[in-house]
Amino acid sequence: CIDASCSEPCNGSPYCENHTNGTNCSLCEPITLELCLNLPYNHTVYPNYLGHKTQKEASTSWESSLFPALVQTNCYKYLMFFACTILVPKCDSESNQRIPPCRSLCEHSKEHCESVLGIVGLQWPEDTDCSQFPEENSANETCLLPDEAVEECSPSHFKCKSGRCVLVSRKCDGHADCEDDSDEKNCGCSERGLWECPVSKLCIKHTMICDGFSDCLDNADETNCSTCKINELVCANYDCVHRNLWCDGKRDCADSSDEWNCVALSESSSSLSLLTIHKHASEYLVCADDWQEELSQQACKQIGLGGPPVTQIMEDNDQSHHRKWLRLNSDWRNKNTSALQSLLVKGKFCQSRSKISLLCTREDCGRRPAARMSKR
Amino acid sequence: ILGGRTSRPGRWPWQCSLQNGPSGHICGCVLIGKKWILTAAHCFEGRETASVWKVVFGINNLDHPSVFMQIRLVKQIILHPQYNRAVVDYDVSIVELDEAINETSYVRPVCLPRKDQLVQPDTYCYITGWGHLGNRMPFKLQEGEVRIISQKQCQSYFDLKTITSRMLCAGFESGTVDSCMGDSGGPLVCETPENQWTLFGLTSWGSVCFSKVLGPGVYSNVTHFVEWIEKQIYIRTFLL
Repeated sequence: CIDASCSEPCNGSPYCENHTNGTNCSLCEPITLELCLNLPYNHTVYPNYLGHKTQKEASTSWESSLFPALVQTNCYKYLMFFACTILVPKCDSESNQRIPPCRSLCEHSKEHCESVLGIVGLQWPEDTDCSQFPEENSANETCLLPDEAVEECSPSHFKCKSGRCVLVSRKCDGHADCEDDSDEKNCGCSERGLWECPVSKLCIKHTMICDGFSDCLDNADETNCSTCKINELVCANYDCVHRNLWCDGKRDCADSSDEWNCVALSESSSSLSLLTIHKHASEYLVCADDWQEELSQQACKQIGLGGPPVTQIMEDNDQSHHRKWLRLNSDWRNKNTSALQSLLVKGKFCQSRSKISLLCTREDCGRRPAARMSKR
Repeated sequence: ILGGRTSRPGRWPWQCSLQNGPSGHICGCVLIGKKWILTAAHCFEGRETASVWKVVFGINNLDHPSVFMQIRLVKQIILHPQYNRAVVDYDVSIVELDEAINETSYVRPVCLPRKDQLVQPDTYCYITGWGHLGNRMPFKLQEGEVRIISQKQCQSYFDLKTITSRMLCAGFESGTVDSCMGDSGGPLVCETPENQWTLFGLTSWGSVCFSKVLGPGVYSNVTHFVEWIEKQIYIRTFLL
C-alpha cells in the first residue's frame, strides 16, 4: 500500500487508503454458510479457526460434513453453536477482527463428543486445540458463550420434541429418527409450506408451479396455467398468441415455442414420409409446384435429421377436395429466413396436384474408429 | 479421473477441452453436433463472456498438440435458465462454436439419448477427462469405467444434498473410480447394442474426490435435458 494499488487480499479494503502495510485487512462479511444461518450474529471474517480462507472453502470442508453428522448423536447441546463459532467466527464490526469461542465451550464440546467420534473410528478435528481460545473471564479478550436463546440445531436439521437434532432430509421419510417420532408427524405438504401434486402426493415448492418444467409425475403442476381466447394458442411459457401467428417464421411467443415442431414427416404407404407443415394451428401438405432439392435438405435439417435426402413427388389421389395445401412463395429466394414454414403460403389449388414425400437420414454419431490391430 | 487409465488417442472423439486464456484447461466438454458442444453450467461461473473461451478437439495430451487437433472459439454460451449454483441443480449449458468442426475419426459427435431413453442402474459406462488424479493433474486424457447407481441409493450417500431427477449417479461406494476436479462438463457415455455411444451424463459434482469422504459421482442427467437442448439449437439455427 505504498502507492495507491494494493495486493490481494487487501485490494479494495479501506485500510489500503490509509497507506498502511496492508496486513489484517480482511473485512466483516455476511454469513452465507447454510449450516450456520441461525446464529445470534450475522457477520463473519476469514480465515476461520480451522484455517479455511473463504466461506466457500469452509462449506466444502471435512468439518462442515462432520459436525452436522455428529450433532445428531445429541452428544452436547451446544455442539453446533461451537462448530459455527470456529467455521464462521463472529466478526467485530469495529475492528474487523474475529471473536473466538470461550475455552470452556470448546472443552465441553470436545469432552462430550470426542468419544462418540472415536466409536466410529474418526478423530476430533486437529485444528481445534482449546488452549488457543481465551478463558471466559479473561480481562483483555472477549469470547463467545451460548445463551439460552441459541438454536441447538442448524438450519439443515430438524429439532425433535425431545430436543435432539436430526437431518431435515430424514424428516417425513417414513422412518422415525426422533425417539418420540416427532420427525414423522405433520408431514403433509401444506404443513411444510409446499404444494402437493394431486396424484403422486409429491411435495414441490410453490415457485415450481407453472414454471414451464414438469415436476409432478402427471404434469399437474403445469396444467391450467393460462386462459387463452378461442382464437389463441398457448405458448410453452403460458403466453397466449393468435393462431394465425403460429409457425409464420417469426417469434411471437417469448420462448419461440410458436415456431417449434412446424415441420414434420407423417406416415405414408411408401418408404418415404409425407412432408407436413403445421401452420396457423392446422396441418398442411406441401404442393410440389416449383419445389427445389435444397428445400428438401432444409426440411430434413429442420426436423433434426441429416441428408442427403431422397425426394419423391407423389400424385395426390385424394378426390375429397378437403385437402389443405401450402405452396412455395414465388418470392421465397429473397426471404431473409431459414425456417421452411415461412417460405410457404396458403394456396387455393396445387397445379401439379402432387405432394412432397421425403426420406431423411439421421446423421451419424457415437461411433469410434475401429481399434487398430497389431500382430503379436 | 480417479482410478482410471490413460486412454488411447482417438478413442473418445467427442471429448473436448474448454480452455480459458492463460489458465488453460478449465473443464471438459462434449461434441454433439458440428457447431455445438455441451458442458456443465458451473464451468462458466464468473466467466460468462464467450470471447474469453476456446474449445480444443482431437487432443489426447494437453501438453503436446497433435496434428488432429482443431481449435474453435465460442460464439455463444446458453446456460440452463433453471441452473442453481447453490445446490448445483440443472447443471448444463450449451455452447455454440464460431465455426463448424471438420469431422474426422478424431473429432466426431456423440449421440444424444431420446427423451424417454433412460440408462438402467447397474449398467457399466465410461467417464473421461483431464481432471485431477488424486495426487496430480494428468496431461493425457483419462478414462474410467463406472456403474450407474439408482437415485434412491445415491441419495443415501449424500445426506445434506438432494439428488434430483436432473442428476444421475455413477461410480462406486468406495469411490475407487470417480470423476474429480477438472473433469466437470465431460461425458458419461454408455454403448448401445448397436455399438453407438450415447451421452447420458455430464460430470457435475460429488464429494471432495480425494478426501476421506467417498461415494459415487453426480452427473447432469442428459435424458432430462434433451428436449431443452434440441429446442435451443433449433431456435438459434432457424429463428434467430
